[in-house]
Amino acid sequence: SRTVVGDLMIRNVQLIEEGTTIAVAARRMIQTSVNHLPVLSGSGTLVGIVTSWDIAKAVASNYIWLDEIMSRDVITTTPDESIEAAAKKMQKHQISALPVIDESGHVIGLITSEAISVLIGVWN
Amino acid sequence: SRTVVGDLMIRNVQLIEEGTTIAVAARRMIQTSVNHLPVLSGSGTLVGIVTSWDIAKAVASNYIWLDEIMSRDVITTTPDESIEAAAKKMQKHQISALPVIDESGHVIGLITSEAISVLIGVWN
Ligand SMILES: C[S@@+](CC[C@H](N)C(=O)[O-])C[C@H]1O[C@@H](n2cnc3c(N)ncnc32)[C@H](O)[C@@H]1O
Ligand SMILES: C[S@@+](CC[C@H](N)C(=O)[O-])C[C@H]1O[C@@H](n2cnc3c(N)ncnc32)[C@H](O)[C@@H]1O
Repeated sequence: SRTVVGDLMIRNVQLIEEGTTIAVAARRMIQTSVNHLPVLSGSGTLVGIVTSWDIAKAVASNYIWLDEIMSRDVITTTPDESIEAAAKKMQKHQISALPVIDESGHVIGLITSEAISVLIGVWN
Repeated sequence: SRTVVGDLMIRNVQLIEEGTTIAVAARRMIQTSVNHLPVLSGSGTLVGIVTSWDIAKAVASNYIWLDEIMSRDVITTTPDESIEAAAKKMQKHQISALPVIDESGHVIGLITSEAISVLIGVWN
């Protein structure tokens, strides 16, 4: 198909700043009904990602700080990548979301396996 | 397509018994790397579902018991339902997994939006 990440990505991405607590991250996920939060440094650079799965890890291990659970090597995509390539990348890394970044590395969106799976319901 | 839920569903579903704590549910999710746990009564009937999103809700609200956060009206599917219908059902209810039940109501599998999104990577 010619569908690219930019066609499907969530544009008003919920972000969170590093250095905060896990409870703050959990409240943000619940208030906005999301499972994934890209983590930014004070200067706005993407430094990690935290998911509701990581919150479960925190509960299982008694952690308090976001830095203790967030993933630092973030797998990302760009608006012009095909959704097939994005889906393969998520499958390869067993993850369910990719922050979408522009040429200067800023987070401009988020694409989730949930959004991609919707296509199966409409395409066929 | 002719693909049905039974073709894609996870068969060794991680389950959890009602009445347990949220910490036990969180540990189970982390040990088996899943985001969704169907909840069974002592007699094996499906009574709810708990997800890593619900664990985040627990952290945001200081809950302790699974019964405080699990969803009771479970949206389910059957092995012979088309994956298109399953995808539409998940979209309608804004959820990312469906327990798969047999004629007697027992949980025999789980289908996730993550598994369905993989098809986009392979079909096109
Ligand atoms: C390996 S997955 C396992 C559970 C399930 N497959 C899911 O995606 O929720 C969970 C872990 O992947 C990490 N993760 C999620 N999206 C990521 C991404 N785009 N880049 C790097 N790590 C990511 C999370 O921080 C979490 O620690
Ligand atoms: C409405 S979704 C919002 C977040 C995101 N869309 C997701 O699915 O993780 C989260 C809620 O849906 C509930 N849920 C997930 N799968 C369900 C199912 N098959 N039937 C009923 N409720 C379900 C969870 O217990 C949780 O409270």
